[in-house]
Amino acid sequence: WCVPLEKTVSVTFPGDVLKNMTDMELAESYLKRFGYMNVQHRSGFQSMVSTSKALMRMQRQMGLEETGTLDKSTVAAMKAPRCGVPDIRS
Amino acid sequence: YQTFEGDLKWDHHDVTYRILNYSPDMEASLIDDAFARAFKVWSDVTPLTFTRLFDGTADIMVSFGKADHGDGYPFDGKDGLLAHAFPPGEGIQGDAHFDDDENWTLGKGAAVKTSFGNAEGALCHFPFSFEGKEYSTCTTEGRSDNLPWCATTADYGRDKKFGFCPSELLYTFDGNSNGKECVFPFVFLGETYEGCTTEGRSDGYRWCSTTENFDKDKKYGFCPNRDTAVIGGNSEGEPCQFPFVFLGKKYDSCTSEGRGDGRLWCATTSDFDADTKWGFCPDRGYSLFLVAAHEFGHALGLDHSNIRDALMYPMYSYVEDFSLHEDDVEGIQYLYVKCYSFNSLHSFPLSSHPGSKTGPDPTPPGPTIPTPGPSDEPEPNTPTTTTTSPTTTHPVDPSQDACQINKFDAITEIDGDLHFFKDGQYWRLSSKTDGGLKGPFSMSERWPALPAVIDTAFEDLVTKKIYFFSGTRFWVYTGQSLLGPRSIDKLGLPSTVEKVEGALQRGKGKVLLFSGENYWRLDVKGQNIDKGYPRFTDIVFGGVPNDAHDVFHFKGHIYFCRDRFYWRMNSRRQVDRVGYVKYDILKC
Repeated sequence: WCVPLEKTVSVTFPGDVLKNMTDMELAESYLKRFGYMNVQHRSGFQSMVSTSKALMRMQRQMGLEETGTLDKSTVAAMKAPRCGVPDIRS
Repeated sequence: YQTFEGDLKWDHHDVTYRILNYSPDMEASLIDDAFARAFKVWSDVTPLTFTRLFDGTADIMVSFGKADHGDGYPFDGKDGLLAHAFPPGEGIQGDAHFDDDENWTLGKGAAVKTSFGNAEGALCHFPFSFEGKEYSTCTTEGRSDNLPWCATTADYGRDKKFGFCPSELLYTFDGNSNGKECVFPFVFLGETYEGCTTEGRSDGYRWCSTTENFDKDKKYGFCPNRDTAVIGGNSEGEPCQFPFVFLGKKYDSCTSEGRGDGRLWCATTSDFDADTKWGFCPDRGYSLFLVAAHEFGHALGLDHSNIRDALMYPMYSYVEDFSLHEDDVEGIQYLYVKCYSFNSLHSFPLSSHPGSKTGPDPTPPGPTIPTPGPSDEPEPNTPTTTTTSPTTTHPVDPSQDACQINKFDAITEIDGDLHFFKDGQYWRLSSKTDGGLKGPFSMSERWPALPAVIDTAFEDLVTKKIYFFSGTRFWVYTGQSLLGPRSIDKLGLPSTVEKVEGALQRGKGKVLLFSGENYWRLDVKGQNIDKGYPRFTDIVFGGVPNDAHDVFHFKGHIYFCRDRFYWRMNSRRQVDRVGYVKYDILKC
């Protein structure tokens, strides 16, 4: 009855720097790398903000809809080529 | 725009730069030109000049590197991170690094500059036709020496204009051989090599010996990438091999099969399954000019902007006819153009005659004769009439002591005096004299339309209009004439804003309005909020409370108040003092 579905094969390419990551892994790494996760307090003590709040900050910075969730446009923005300087200073 | 914490910037205007190495993707003169144009972007709108050094230490050291290139901030292979730069300062500060796992171009595919031939170094014209066939890359067709070439016009048969494309058979770059071509085969550590290699290096750059024995002569250079070469993978510099076999299937062109990221790749041998040699297919690449202009913005002191069209927006996008966005111009001029400096913005002359709006003081300088008593208020030092306060105001309740108030409704500087508002009354503190605190005065006498409780106020430094905010409404007083109340959404503030809690004048006609943990920049003349707002207060004003209920300027500092305390920020946006409003400001 059904047309056979073509199986998507994912290959680990030798020497490839970018590893296959889930969107959530990508998001966490992105939010940390660009300064959205860490918040420095007046005392100098650093703490992590929630992923949802960090996502909202990132979405605001990038001019995306502030949903606080890892939606399609946010993932696309995280995969886009960019400068390596963090967006949020510590 | 944003600047780095402390407004890091060069303390001189004659900034130097040095290009430490080159990318194999583009011919050196194209890279030099891209960098020079990128610096010009900034020198065109500032008094800055950029001078290139060829040795020694420059302010901005520019280099290409791959992955872990020694500064603790590794790149990540092709795409993703493109480059980074450090804010101004000594050592690595000010330096700009470009990821050489990217395909650096002028933004529209390989920029192939020719050598020799008869086109005087012109760029290849792709596609070009040669003997009835169209070519989109350099070719070795028609030659027996295996040198890749291209036409520099669309039709070689008609124009006969051509040049040779970058190849290791023509020249090398960097190294110690003055650009001499590779010699194949060559010997390295006893092994014979027939082509460029990355052996013996940890940075992945392809090199060759420029004599037949490297072990003996130690002469080498780096191989330029051919326009047909793959990027990254494990075969950098090799051409795609078509057809190739991948998972038992034959491919005649680049494919994204097997990859989750959709990027096109090819094998560089005929059988990927057996050899696993591959690389990404050449693409449009990234404009070195655009990325460099962005990075040099960092190297001059600009942080990322959240305006999508600004050069300092963190993501890359190619634009054909580049021009600097006004946000970038404002940012760089804030740092380097004197009349736009933070300090000068807040050093507008404070009138010694509050309320005088008719120009310079017509009275000759000299001692004033103070008249004792509260009836001097509000203008104890001047007999001139004022437009802001033509009626004499009187203290309404001398027993009211500002020192008993822990939290004021609003604090702002009007006519050079700090005004403290609370429940329909206000006090004044002169910023120029040590006359102490005067008041309380009745708000209803001076500004009769205002409610008893206001949330914030500011005086527009250009028009001298005074804006008052209470809840979702605002009033504008020009002398005694009044506009309002109007809804704050007329200013472009979103309907979710319940009140404006602080206001900071920021340059002529710009005021920052604070509410909750956000702030907006109001264009006072245009009566609208600038693009790119709101922003988080704690991101730009690090170290102050997120829930300040008063924000104001006073004597060149910014104050954020919460409860009875204030956080004072200097012009470098450093919190330099935290104290009590009552003791430190009111001198209770």
